[in-house]
Amino acid sequence: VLKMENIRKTYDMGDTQVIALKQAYLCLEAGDFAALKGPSGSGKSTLLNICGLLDSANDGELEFLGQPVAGLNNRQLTLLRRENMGFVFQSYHLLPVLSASENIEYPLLLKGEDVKTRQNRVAELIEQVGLSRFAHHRPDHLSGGQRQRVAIARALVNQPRLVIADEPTANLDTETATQMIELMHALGKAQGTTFLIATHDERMAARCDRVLNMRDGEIHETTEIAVH
Amino acid sequence: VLKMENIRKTYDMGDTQVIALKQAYLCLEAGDFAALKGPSGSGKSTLLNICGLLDSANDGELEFLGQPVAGLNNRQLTLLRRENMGFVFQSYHLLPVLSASENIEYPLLLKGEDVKTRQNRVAELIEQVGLSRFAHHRPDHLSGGQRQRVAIARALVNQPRLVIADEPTANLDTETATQMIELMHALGKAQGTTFLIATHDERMAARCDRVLNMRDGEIHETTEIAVH
Ligand SMILES: Nc1ncnc2c1ncn2[C@@H]1O[C@H](COP(=O)(O)OP(=O)(O)OP(=O)(O)O)[C@@H](O)[C@H]1O
Ligand SMILES: Nc1ncnc2c1ncn2[C@@H]1O[C@H](COP(=O)(O)OP(=O)(O)OP(=O)(O)O)[C@@H](O)[C@H]1O
Ligand SMILES: [Mg+2]
Ligand SMILES: [Mg+2]
Repeated sequence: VLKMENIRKTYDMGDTQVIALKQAYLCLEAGDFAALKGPSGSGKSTLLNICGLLDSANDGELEFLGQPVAGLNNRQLTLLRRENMGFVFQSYHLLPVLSASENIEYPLLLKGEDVKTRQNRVAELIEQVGLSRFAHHRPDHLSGGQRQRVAIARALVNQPRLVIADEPTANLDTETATQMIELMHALGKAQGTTFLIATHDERMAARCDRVLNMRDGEIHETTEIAVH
Repeated sequence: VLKMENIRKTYDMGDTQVIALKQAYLCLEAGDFAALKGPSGSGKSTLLNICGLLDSANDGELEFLGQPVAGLNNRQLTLLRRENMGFVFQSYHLLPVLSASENIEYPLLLKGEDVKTRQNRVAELIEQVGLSRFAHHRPDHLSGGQRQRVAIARALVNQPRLVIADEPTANLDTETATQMIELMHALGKAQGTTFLIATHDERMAARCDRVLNMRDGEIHETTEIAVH
């Protein structure tokens, strides 16, 4: 599904340079449920943004669904993302003028789904993330963990092939976090969805069948954990 | 330091009403290191905003440093906050146009501290949160956990009597989170600072000597844990 080779990403800060990714290698098979762990500032969000075709690397190769992304223009990348990916951002990036259910509905609108399909999918997801009572609340009238769950629902509503989640349980209590993890697993089982999840949360990492460890812009080892 | 009695807080949403706090009681002694735990949406941020004099309740009494806050006007509340409190917001609320060190310096500027004092305090704090290399980065050029640490440093720089922290370790790996928790404990020991910390993080709660449990807008029980 996703293959990353020798990816390098730097940020220029005038006279200094931040090397966010040094030599990142990654290979995800369909249905993988992978955790990306690592210290604050080690490059996880940077890596996820490149995997999600939201940012480009300075060096290295990236393939998505067997196709190299290097040659693609912005419109093609946008289409590829829209058709195949769901993204949970570390700071959610919900649309402030839309309600919770409108935010969740948005990817379906972009995809051109009919109104009946949209209503059903949104109703289903908002129930699954436990926010039925808050469907009409806008983000500024939601708690931190409620916003995070709207972001999760939005990432899943399209039933995408690849879900990239940047610390999706950071603001959730253990019970709610567990429900979200199980929701993602259910989607993985039902649809063969692939998950790449940056997380500091041990409960989340423990439920992943692969754990990729990041340090100073490199993925140092993959611990294969058999999920029983 | 802080006394809250029978606090009620509701939000009107046109035809419906959200009862965020029902009957909240709280009593903090100087030097307390208290965790506020509870499910997503249970009212923690709402409670913290009222404790921090950033929001007012619909009903009930609140005393800060022995003084009822009900009669105070906005200017008096702002002064009380500025002189005595440090706040870590769940979504950080850093000033986007200021660098990390300028953000940390800000409460000292408001307090009218001289430039030498400000420089020393900021240098100390930025070192303690492990961000010396990123002092000149603005928030949009920082990782999620780095922004969170700037928010923590800003809350501590004034050496306030009361620190109110809303999920201050949510985006931190275990090692960095432990350093932040120990930093707060050190301040508590050295200055007698009181801490009220909303947290979903078991590592954080385990290091608190009081654990207040919140559910549906009420604080149901306080578990006194002896810290050895
Ligand atoms: N401005 C608002 N208008 C309407 N409802 C609100 C508003 N702010 C918060 N709420 C609601 O009040 C309840 C409590 O919110 P609060 O932010 O205090 O929860 P919390 O315990 O901090 O949750 P989390 O752990 O997810 O951060 C939530 O159900 C939320 O939807
Ligand atoms: N736009 C940018 N310009 C300059 N430096 C940046 C930029 N974005 C990120 N960085 C730096 O690159 C490094 C990696 O950032 P990244 O956000 O990928 O870390 P992370 O592993 O996601 O951290 P966290 O766990 O705290 O979210 C950090 O040191 C950060 O300061
Ligand atoms: Mg990140
Ligand atoms: Mg909250």
